[in-house]
Amino acid sequence: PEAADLRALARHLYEAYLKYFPLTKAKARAILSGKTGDNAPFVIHDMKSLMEGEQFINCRQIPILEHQQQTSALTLGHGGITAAHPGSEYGIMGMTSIGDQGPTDAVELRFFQSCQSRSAEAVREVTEFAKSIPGFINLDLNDQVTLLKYGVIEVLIIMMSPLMNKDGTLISYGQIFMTREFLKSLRKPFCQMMEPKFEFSVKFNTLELDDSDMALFLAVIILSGDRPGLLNVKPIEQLQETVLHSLELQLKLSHPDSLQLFAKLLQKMTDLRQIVTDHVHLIQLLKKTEVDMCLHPLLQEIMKDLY
Amino acid sequence: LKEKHKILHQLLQNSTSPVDL
Repeated sequence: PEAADLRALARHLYEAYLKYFPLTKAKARAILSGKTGDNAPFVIHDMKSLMEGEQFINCRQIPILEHQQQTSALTLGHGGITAAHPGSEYGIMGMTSIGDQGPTDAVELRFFQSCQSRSAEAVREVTEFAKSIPGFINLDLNDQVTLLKYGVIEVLIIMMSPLMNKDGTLISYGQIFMTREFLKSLRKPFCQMMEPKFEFSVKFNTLELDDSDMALFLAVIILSGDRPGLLNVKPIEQLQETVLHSLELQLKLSHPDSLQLFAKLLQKMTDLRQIVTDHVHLIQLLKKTEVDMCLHPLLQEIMKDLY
Repeated sequence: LKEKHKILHQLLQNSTSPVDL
């Protein structure tokens, strides 16, 4: 009976994951491996293709998913790439300005603004997913805020991994592939934003988790009982323990030949915290050095006094 | 804490209805 309960929990979280996250790993890997036929993504590899990409995205039909229709007001209504689908699929760049005036910079500016908009929307998706974890909404409301504040960027980085390979990342719901070299060619410190995420993702992807594994792992991250300032740790740890049991069973069943996968996955949580710390410090540096820098209010809330 | 995180708080309290982010 206990194993049956753990399997039911895994199914529930997988269904919530499919409901709230628009681009699954299965879809992303199909796009990246060229299995989507004529619908190959547009490749952005330099400033010229970045501008062409903006045109490209404006001319294409936007594949709004059924569950997204009710929230489409959040993602539509801005110009450029933002109008189609804001920026990086699970963008976490959190910036609005990338330089001086000029036609090229205007495109860059819109791109980075769109990253922020998409990040805010992704936070909403993660919040909805968190609320679907059994017991989460019964936790102290302050603790729910704390768990999201500290967990959401870690979740976004995990969600970005399936969209990445060693050469670049999918953005705009898989319609565009932006190369790693192009992102590295941006001026400092913008060029430093994504490289640590690529390094992490390439290693993380070797674990070959599927979407149902990912759903459980994301819930484990959210239910971390050691976040600073939590008022009532015990019920959070109890919830996490149940999800951990479910994840361990899930991995044994779906990856029987992958030794120590559960332990390897838990170790990734340590790496994640360092990536988030470095990311937040980079954003704080940007706020000081970029005159026009304006953080989205939701991202400000999350990053203020984070690390 | 929830006072300092009004938007997060709002996201947690609301259902799936659109929130003006």
